[in-house]
Amino acid sequence: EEDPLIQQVVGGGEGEGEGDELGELDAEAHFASFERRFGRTYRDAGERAHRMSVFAANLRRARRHQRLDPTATHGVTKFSDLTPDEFRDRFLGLRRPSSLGAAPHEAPILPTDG
Amino acid sequence: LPDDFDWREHGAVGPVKDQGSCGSCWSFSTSGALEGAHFLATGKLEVLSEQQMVDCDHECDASESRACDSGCNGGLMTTAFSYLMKSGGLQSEKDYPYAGRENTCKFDKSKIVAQVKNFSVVPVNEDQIAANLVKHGPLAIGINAAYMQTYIGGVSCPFICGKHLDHGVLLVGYGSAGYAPIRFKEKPYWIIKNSWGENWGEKGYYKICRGPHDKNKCGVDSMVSTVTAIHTS
Repeated sequence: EEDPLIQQVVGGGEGEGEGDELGELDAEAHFASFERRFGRTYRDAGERAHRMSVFAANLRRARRHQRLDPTATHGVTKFSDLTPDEFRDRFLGLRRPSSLGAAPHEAPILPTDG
Repeated sequence: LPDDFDWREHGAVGPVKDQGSCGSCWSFSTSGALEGAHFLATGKLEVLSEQQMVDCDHECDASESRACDSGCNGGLMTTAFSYLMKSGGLQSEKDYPYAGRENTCKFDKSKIVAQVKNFSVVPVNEDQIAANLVKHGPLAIGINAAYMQTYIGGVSCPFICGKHLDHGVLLVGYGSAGYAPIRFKEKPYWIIKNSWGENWGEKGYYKICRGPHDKNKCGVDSMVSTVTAIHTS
């Protein structure tokens, strides 16, 4: 169990170069399919070209995630034309708890046996 | 503790919603926990309003006056529970529908549907989390969303995942073993309701591993709060 885990991570590193270079045609085909599937339209050709480059980077990122997280399935989602920063700014939103505050309202310990 | 548990099977979980392009995940996590608590207190599942919290909750941390809930710019579930205790409660989605951006507060006290009796923070302990889930209903939790942008399905169990929390979601159940490619043993997992619509993940849901070898994966055990609702006839 441990070995595959370590090999897997190592494999991930070695595999960095393999197949990571997405062919232009590949990325274009995937991107066109993404646009249809999620109804994407862009302001102009320049914006579309930018979004396609972000999309290609996210395809590589999904491949890395797949290697690092093999028990899940990773790939193209409705967020695939957003940079990680754009995704974080627009779709998350959990504020950090203040470091000062003692944890309020600690829950009592519940029985878990029987 | 049961081996598997899922509040969706008991009618305590509302429909998957979509926060849109707005950092309001904290209000969806909060409303989901109160929907479950209200169901346990009254037997009725009411779909509650996030927009009321986005517009009206600017509650700050007791210990840090600059750390306040602020609509699409972020918030915290425990601070939102405090707001709801002070405001008197939460209106329904129908009466105060979601707009996906912050507007002026239109809270109408006469239309409160669910009220918070109290809330508490659960220790970073998976058995205690499971016990609080079974006893009090779905739990408001924080998680690190680094792998969620590309997630399509299955049980996520990254070899490497940060534990700083940036997303608020709802823990609705757990399973003893989930789908995994043959070369990996089956992983026990948490069942998490997200607020990115049904066309993300597994019909809007996310599964992440748990158990002795995978504790606190992506910080999932480290910010868990439970809420109880006032029983109204």
